[in-house]
Amino acid sequence: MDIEQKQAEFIDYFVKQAENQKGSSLVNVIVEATSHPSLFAFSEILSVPSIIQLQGTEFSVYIDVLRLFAHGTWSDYKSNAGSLPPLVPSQVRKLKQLSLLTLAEVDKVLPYDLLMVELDVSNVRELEDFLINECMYSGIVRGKLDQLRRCFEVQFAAGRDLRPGQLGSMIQTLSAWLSTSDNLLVSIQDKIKWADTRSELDKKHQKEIEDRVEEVKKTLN
Amino acid sequence: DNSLLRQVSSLLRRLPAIESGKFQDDFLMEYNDTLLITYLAMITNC
Amino acid sequence: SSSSTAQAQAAAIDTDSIYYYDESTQTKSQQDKPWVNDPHYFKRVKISALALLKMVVHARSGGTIEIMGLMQGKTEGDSIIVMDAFALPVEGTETRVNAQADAYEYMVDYSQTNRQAGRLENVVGWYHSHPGYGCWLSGIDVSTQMLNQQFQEPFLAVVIDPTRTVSAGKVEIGAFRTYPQGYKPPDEPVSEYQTIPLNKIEDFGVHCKQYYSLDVTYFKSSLDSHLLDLLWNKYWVNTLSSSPLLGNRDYVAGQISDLAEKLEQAETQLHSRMGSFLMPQHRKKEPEDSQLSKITRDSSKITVEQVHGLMSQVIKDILFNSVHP
Repeated sequence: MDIEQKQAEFIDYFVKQAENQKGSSLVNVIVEATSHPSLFAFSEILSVPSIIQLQGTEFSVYIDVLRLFAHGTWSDYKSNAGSLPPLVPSQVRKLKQLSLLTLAEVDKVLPYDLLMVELDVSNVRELEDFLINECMYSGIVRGKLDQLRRCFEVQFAAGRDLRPGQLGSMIQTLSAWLSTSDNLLVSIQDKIKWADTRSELDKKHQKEIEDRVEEVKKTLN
Repeated sequence: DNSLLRQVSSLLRRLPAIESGKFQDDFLMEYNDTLLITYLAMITNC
Repeated sequence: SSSSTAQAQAAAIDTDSIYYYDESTQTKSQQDKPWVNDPHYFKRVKISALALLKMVVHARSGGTIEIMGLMQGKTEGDSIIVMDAFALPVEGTETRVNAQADAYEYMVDYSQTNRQAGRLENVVGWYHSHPGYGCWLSGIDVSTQMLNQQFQEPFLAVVIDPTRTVSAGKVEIGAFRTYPQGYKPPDEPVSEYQTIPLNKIEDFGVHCKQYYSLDVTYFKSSLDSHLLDLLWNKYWVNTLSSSPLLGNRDYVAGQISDLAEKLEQAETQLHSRMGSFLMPQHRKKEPEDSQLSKITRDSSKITVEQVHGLMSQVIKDILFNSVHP
């Protein structure tokens, strides 16, 4: 939630910039947005009409760059590097940060070996520096570095822009969660009713026993 | 609302909160201990 | 909406009026001393949310060591009103006769500084903690309180059990006043039962008739309500994440061990009694609350607390661990 609040004003700024620019000047906006250290969401910029109009023009490759930053990873860039413009170092750093978020979507425990391959990092020290300085300090991810087991346990990861088709599974998960919670509430209410009924029956039983004891005492007397 | 969707996506990614063999073992052990205490208390009541 | 705002404001003024300190009323009460003729004069205690929070947090911070502090407030008829509390730099109050003596200078300094800062309330009592062994006054506590009531009236003794507070999920607190030396109290109505560990039961039993407990109620100001809401907003995650099953393990183990010892003792008693060989008319009347029934109640209480803890764990597990994206 904090990361969304932090980047909301930057999103607004770049959306306004994109709306007011056209053609080649939009390229600068795209490069600036994808290099910005505090911006990790690009769906709003992607949906600006002037950006969409870049499709089919000489600058359409920059829409691909924006899409890559919205949904893709560093590995995707490497495999398509030929058809994409070269990235500046701040863009490379940003893309690697976003790649970590994608990896954290799949698994909560990320082995160092996987991270080193995906993020193109040669040693553990460099990886840990990247995770701490670039990811944890910027607030996009929270977790624990387990040096003994050589893994990064992710406790929280900021959400990336939704890919087409992701909404359906999100709705399914939320529905499942809702039905689990509803069922839990129903069973708690049933248990409360059961406990109340049992308590009433026990009290009644106890009273009957006491009445019988009194009766027997009177008979004996 | 893209911002809300991202927040929801981030929240859903956190589920399940804990999923590991060790947690299951500890949880079931705690469960068994409590059931045992309940059983002993019932015997004491009787 | 304006009428509901006015109503809320009126309610707030009603709640906040208790915080007003009337020097003349207090002076008159000090002069009249209605408690001298009636050892049972004070029947109620009203503790402010702030004082309660400070006392409980202080008690909890002491861990298994007894801590001690003073309470400031005023009297209102037969009620003692506790407005605030402050900690004293002493520990282990049950281990020596007069632990307070170490803190006399601190007490005097604090009271003087308070007056200078505009806080007019006097010290109306002391509080200390009994970690894990319940809210009652031990022999040392009774003698301390008797001394306080001789020289510092009106004075109240409050005992807090921070361990049972966590275990039970509600504040375990008791407010007491001692009877004067030699006074024979009339038959009291039976107070709420509490488990006393075996190693403390003698100390409890010997002195339990020398004091009586007061009814405790709480109050808070409109600002307190707002601040407590904010505190809840900040700490609700921590509250829901914690579990008494995990946090109070040592205490529960101690309780079960104590229960086992009590069962052994009860069994020895039962075996040594000749009850089964006596004629019914020679058999002594069973006391209403036999040791075995007390043990049964203790075991039920321990079990109920454990089951509550387990219920919360199971509910959290179902809610947060059974859903997979």
